Amino acid sequence: VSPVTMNAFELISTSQGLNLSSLFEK
Amino acid sequence: CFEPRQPRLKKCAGDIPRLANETIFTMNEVEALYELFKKLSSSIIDDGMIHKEELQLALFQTPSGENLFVDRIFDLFDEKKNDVIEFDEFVHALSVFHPNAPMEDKIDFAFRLYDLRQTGFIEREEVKQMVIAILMESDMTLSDDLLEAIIDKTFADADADKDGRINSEEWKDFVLRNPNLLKNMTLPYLKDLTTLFPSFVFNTKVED
Repeated sequence: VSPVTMNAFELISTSQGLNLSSLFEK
Repeated sequence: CFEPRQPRLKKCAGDIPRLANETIFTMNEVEALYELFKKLSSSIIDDGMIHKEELQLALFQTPSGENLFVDRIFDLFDEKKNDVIEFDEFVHALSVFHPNAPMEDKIDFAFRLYDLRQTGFIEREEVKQMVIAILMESDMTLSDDLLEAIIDKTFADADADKDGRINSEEWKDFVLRNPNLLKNMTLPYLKDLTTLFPSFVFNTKVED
């Protein structure tokens, strides 16, 4: 998949800082 | 109560129905969330409030380092803007992440998250700053041309009036066409709070 076909927000939303499920994991 | 510096005091029974009333959670779920809050708010400084380093530690397993997205999450949770997350703020913000929370609330929260300078618009420069931050976080590199091409494409899709910034209506239309962008706005764990934190029953003050 060419990165140009990616949406910037798709990329941004993968940040570990935005993955709040880790608050529930040890 | 849930007052700062009094983490070991028993919760005021009145706060629980109030928080349940203000959010999507039941009273027992609010109590279960308090078990999680106690753990997070005592991980570095045991003062009954979540400091940014404690949020950073929970999300990245290290208290040090700076992350743009942790800063944004922290700012949005910190309603009173006093540089700590208190329990009621924690419950309010997590309510948006509940699988049954209104989609509108998730769309709005994500908009405020990405509107770095809080101007009411997601600007091109802000998107560029966030893409650079995610590249640094994941040790990826992209040429500047490729980076600009990704942002061009995103704005071609999202910025309907072509003014170089995304307003809240454009954002709403955009995420409704790309619902996967809201995936991180839903935490399935929030549906199982009383199972995940069964110890709430030892401190419960209410019966749902």
